[in-house]
Amino acid sequence: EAKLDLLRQAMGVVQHHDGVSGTEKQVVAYDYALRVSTGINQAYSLLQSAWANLTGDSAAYSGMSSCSLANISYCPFTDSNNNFYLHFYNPVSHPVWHLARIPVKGRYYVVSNQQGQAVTSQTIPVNNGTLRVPERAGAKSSYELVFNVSTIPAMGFVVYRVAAAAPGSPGVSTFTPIQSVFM
Amino acid sequence: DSKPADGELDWRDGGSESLNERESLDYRPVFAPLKRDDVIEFSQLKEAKKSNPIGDSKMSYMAYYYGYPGNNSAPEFTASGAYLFRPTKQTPERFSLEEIASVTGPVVNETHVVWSNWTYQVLRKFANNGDSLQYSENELTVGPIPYDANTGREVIVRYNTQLNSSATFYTDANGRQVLRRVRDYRPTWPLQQTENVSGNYYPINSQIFLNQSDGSSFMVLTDRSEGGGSINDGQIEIMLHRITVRDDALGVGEALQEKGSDGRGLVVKVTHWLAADQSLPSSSRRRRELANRRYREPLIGYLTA
Repeated sequence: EAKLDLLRQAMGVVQHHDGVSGTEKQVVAYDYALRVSTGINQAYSLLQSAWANLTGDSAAYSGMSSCSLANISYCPFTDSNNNFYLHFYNPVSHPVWHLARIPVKGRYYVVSNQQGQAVTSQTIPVNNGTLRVPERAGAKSSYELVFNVSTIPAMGFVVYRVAAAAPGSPGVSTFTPIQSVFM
Repeated sequence: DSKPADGELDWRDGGSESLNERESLDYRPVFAPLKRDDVIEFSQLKEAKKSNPIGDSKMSYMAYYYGYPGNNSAPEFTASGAYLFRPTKQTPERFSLEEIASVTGPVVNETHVVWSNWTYQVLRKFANNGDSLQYSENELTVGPIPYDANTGREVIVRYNTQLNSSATFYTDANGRQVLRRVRDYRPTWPLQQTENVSGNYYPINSQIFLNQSDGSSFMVLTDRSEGGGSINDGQIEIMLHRITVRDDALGVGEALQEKGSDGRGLVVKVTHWLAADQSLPSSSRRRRELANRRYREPLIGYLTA
């Protein structure tokens, strides 16, 4: 409870109409962001133990991290790892599909499902629009790995393995460059 | 539990053939000389055109309004600011298109549209993966908006369809309750409209959609609270990002000029999910489930090998 309280309080504050509509002063906007960020950090160990409970493997999950900046194609974890497991937790009470888009450093990966079968995947260069986002400064990921995650059970999870591979390896991702059509 | 039989349309391919066998994204406007009204068409399948309520004018383009730099000396001189959106003209300024690029692959096809060096759009069309709630994605990156001491810029995206929406559209008030909106009309008092664009803007917290009397519909699901409306029939317009040069004297005391971490104007990256349907039951189901999925996207954890 104590680990959640900061985040609860921050969310309560940000639900003020100024926070929702963006009519707060800039210093207040920074304060909102700081409060939510502090709250998330405080709650993070709780997330890890929830994962451990869900999977029954407490040892492995102490090393788990998540990527809150994946929406701007930045993930410090995948910047420094080419071989990892991805866990998708579905908080909805019915099964869902998901299109994974993971920032990665290289062009060629094999993505395997829980049965060990390679799934179709594609790598795309990070686009010029995204590269302009200043908060992305320092990111090493030049590509995004895209694949279908199917089907994540209701309030459950699936695991995929992502491993860097040589071009031409069985099941390796297709690298698709951004090709100019018209200038 | 099963695919909506009439819900596929042509946002994505409903068949079993592979992505590469399908018609690729349509660049037709590109190869003709560019005109001011040129638009980008996308996700168009020849065989679906006839039954497609969205019609041939499926298109999405970015544009911007100049914000009114009023001096707040009287209500009619109120500046565009944090509380008020007041464009100087009722039609947005169009970019002259700079570049189109494409990505073609087994999971996703993308069309990249560079409208200017501060507006970038990526339209994504996914391969059929068995997901019954098919949708397309539009990723929009805006900023830093060029600063001009005399006037603000307020950047929008427009989606045009051929639906006859009869001046009516729907937005959600709070992520749950969808309200019917009618252009230039308020249900509880006689409205004298003086702001043709902003007077028809409403909050869009998770979704905005158009319905036609025959049940055809087009929906946009947002990834954050935005503002927008349907300024013309068959059209959805959504505000993405804005800077203003003045405060609107309604309480903030600051013009909207937020800076990013590099000290320059903020860059905003937004994604919209787009889907179309031909019947109301199918569109209601798709919209509710997609909105739920959008609001509660799967959490992704990473674990070292």
